[in-house]
Amino acid sequence: IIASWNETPIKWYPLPIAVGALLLVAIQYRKKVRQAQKEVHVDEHGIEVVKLKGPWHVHVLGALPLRNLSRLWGYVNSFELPVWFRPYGFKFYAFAFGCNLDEIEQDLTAYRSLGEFFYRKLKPGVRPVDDAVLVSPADGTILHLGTITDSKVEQVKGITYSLDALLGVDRPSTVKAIVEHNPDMEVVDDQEFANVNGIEYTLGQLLGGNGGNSSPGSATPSPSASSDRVSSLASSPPMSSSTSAKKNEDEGDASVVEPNASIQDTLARDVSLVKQVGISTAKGFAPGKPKHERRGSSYIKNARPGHSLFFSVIYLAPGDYHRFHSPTAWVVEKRRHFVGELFSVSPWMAKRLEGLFVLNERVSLLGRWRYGFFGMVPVGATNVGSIVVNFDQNLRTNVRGRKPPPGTYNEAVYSSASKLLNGQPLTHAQEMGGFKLG
Amino acid sequence: STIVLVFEAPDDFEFTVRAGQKVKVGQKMGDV
Repeated sequence: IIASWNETPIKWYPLPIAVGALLLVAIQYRKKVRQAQKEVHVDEHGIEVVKLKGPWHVHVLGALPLRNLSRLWGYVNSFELPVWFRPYGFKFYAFAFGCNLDEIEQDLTAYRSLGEFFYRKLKPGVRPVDDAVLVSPADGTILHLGTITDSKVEQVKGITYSLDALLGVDRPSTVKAIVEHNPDMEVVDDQEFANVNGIEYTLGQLLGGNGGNSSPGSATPSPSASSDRVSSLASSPPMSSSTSAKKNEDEGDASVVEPNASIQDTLARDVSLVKQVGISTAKGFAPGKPKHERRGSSYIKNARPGHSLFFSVIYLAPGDYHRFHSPTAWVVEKRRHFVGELFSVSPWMAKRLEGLFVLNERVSLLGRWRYGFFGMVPVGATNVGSIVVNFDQNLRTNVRGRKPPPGTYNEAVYSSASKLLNGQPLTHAQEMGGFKLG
Repeated sequence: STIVLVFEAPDDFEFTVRAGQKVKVGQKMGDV
C-alpha cells in the first residue's frame, strides 16, 4: 500500500461536473427571479395584494425553537437546589445580573429554585409610591415613550407598529354592542343598581346623598365617608328592583341580609374608585365629571377632543424584580392573550426587529381610568415566556401545541369582578402579576 | 420582558421620565 501510495503519479485536471452544477444553479436562480417578478398576488377584485416577506432575521430567529428553548429554560430552573448551595448560587446570579439582595423579602435559602428566586417579592416599604396619576408598573429601563398619532406606536426612532396589532381589534359585534350600550356615553341616572350578595343598591344610595345628582363639580365626599356610607347602607333596607319590591310589599319590610364583610370592603373600594378617582361605573356614571368626560367603556381607542393617546415601553432586565404593579387606579375590563413568538426583547433587539412587540407572546389588558382608555401589555421574551396575572387564574402562556395564526387572540372579560365597575378594579401600585422563567 | 402602556390622557399630560432612564415600581412617570 505504501509503495503504491508513494509511486502512483497524481494528475490534476478540471472537473467539468462543477461547471455543470454551477450552470444549473444559475439557471434555477434566474428562473426563480423571473417567477417572483411575474408572480403577482391579486385578490378577488383584481387588486394586487402585496405580501410582506419581512426582514430575513425574523425568519432566521423564527426558525429557532424559541418556545421549546424557553420551556426547557424554565424546566431546568425549576429544579430544587440543595439548601447549602442556594446562597452561593443566588449571590452569583445577583452579581452577574445586578440584583439588589438587600431589598428581597426572604433569606436566600428560602428560595428552592432559581425560578422561585426570579419571581421573588420585595420587602414592604422598599418601593415608595408617588401620588402622581401615573407611576411605574415595574423596575426597569424606559425603552421609549411618546404620543400615538394615526394609531401608530413608535417602537424606536423610525420603526412603528400599529396599535390595533398590539391591542387587538375589537370584533365588530363588540363595538356594536358597546355603541348600543353607550350611544353617547350618556350618564345613567342614579337608578343604576349595584347587586351585592343578592341585595340591590342604587348608585345614589351607594355614593351617599348627592351621588345621584351628577352635576359636575359636586362636592365629592372622601372615600372613607362613602365607605362609611356603604356600611351604614348595609343595615338600612335597600331599594330594590320592581320584582322584589312587589314581594316586599306583600311581606312587609324585607329582612335585611347583611352582606358579609369582604363584599362590603369590595364595594367600599369600588365606590371609592368611582368617587375618589372618578373612574366611571359600568354604565358611564362618573360623579363630579363633566358629561363628555364620562366613558362607560374603553375599547374605542381614538382619543376625544382635548385628549391624546400616549405610550411608554419599560424593559425589565434579567436581574430586575419581575413582578408588575398597577401604574394607576384603573379598571381592567378584558384581556386578550396573543400566542406569539418569544424573541428576546432586549434594547438591542428592539432596535433591529421591526414589530417585535406585536410578534411576541403578550397579554393585552384593556380597561379605563379617569381620563378614558387605559391599556397595559406585558410582553414575554425567550427567558421569561410565562406571564402571570393574579386575578386571572385561567390565563396560560407559553403552552405547548399548535400556534394560532398571527394576530389572533383569545379573550376573557372581567365583568364579574365588580358589578359596579364592570371589570377588575386596581388601585395605585397594587401588585397585578409578573413574569416567570420558562 | 417588557411592559407597554397605552393610555388616553388630556393633552397637557407630561411624562416626567425619558428614554434610557431607570425606573422603579411606584416611581412617578407622568402627571397632568
